[in-house]
Amino acid sequence: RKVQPSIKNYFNIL
Amino acid sequence: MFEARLSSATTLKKVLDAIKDLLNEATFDCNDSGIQLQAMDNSHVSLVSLTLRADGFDKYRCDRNLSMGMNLGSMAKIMKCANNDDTVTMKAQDNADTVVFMFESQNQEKVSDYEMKLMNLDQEHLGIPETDYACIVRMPAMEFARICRDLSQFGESLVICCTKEGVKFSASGDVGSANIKLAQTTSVDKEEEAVIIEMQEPVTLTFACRYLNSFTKATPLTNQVQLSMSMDVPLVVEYRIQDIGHVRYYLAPKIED
Repeated sequence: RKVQPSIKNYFNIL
Repeated sequence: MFEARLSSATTLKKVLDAIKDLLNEATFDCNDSGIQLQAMDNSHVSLVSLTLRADGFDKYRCDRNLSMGMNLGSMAKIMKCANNDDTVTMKAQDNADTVVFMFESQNQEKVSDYEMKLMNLDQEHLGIPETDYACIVRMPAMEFARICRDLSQFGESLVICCTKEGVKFSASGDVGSANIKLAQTTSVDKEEEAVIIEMQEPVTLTFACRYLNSFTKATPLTNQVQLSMSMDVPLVVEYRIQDIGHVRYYLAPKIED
């Protein structure tokens, strides 16, 4: 089953 | 002093329609190069990035950097009061806690102004790295919206498979499965109807239909949409806004649990 990761997992928080 | 004028309210109405499905509120960051907005949706799954360049406005003045937190529902109420061919001017004083939207009819006989309270939004900003994408697809924005709408009926996820020959969109669920294949356009008569693929490597990625459908609210802004994809990085869905900027949406692909 596929899950939806947060976009925050891919971009650094500035 | 901040002042930005557009000769037709339509552009701002369309921009707002493009973002208000995903965002309840957002900060418009204004400086002398233009207006920028970056915000995640409430569930932090997707990211919206809007750029409106100063040179795309009929008049633009921004003496000091200004961050205007706006409730987009309230802004939508105000924008509904503008006719499409009205001139719209956004105005704010330095350090103001309100913004004024002024609408002027074409014959100059009706002038309306709406003052809206600004909000202090504590929003996280994300750094978006420069990425060389494995596949870039340009296709008619209407076609993309249609495909997302049609395939959403069959499952909550949409699989996008891009090769040199074309791009395939698939969905499956209780009803069965659905596939839509678009071949790369061979002879371009009308550029806005073309499907163009720039491929370094083929990719297959799975995305949540719900978010893709929200992105397609930007369709009225432009004829073509651009999808940029690489394995294991967020998809970028870009709609250019003629002569003034763009709205980009970022969505992480679904991954195996």
